[in-house]
Amino acid sequence: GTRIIYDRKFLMECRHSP
Amino acid sequence: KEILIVQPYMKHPLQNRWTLWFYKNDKNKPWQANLRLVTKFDTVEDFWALYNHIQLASRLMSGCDYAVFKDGIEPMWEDNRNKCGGRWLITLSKQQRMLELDQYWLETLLCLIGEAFDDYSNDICGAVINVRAKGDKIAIWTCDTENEEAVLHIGKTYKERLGLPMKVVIGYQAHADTATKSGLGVKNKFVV
Repeated sequence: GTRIIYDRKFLMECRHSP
Repeated sequence: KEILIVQPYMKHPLQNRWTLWFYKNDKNKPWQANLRLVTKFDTVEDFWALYNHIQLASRLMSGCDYAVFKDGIEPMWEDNRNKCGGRWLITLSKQQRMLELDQYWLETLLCLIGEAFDDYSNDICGAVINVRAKGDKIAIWTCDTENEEAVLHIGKTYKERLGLPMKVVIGYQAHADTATKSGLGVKNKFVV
């Protein structure tokens, strides 16, 4: 099956999104 | 007339729903009573809303733990998904509390929610941070000590993600050994 993967860079960019 | 098209902001779903637990050491109560389920989250945005809101681990009172586990798994050896498993253990010196503890714990959480261990992520149960006067500990728990391929892949990836130097060795201990350890300390089933 598919797996939803987020790398560190993306996760950190989301930290202060609205 | 100007038409405003509002782009609906879609939250980014995580592969798993996770539960944050908090443990506060109150010696007058049995330890199970000191363990509290705080909340659950299953999107990147909800994770950050939670993480940015709660106290940093480095500021917790000694004797407290945070635990983040997949929904349905309790942060204890006895849980069905933990009892045949073990943990990759990071032991920190007292000085590291101010420098690296929060950074290591956040990196651990990003590994979990981001499914950083490829297909072996299925073996991940959760992670625990113990804030203790004698030295803090962070550990990633996996479900099966016999699944060597998964355990070693998780250990190597985790060590890289934490940026630990090659010469630093981390060990994997079976919960069954930790639970019955004599004073001599627990033997490592694997090291990387």
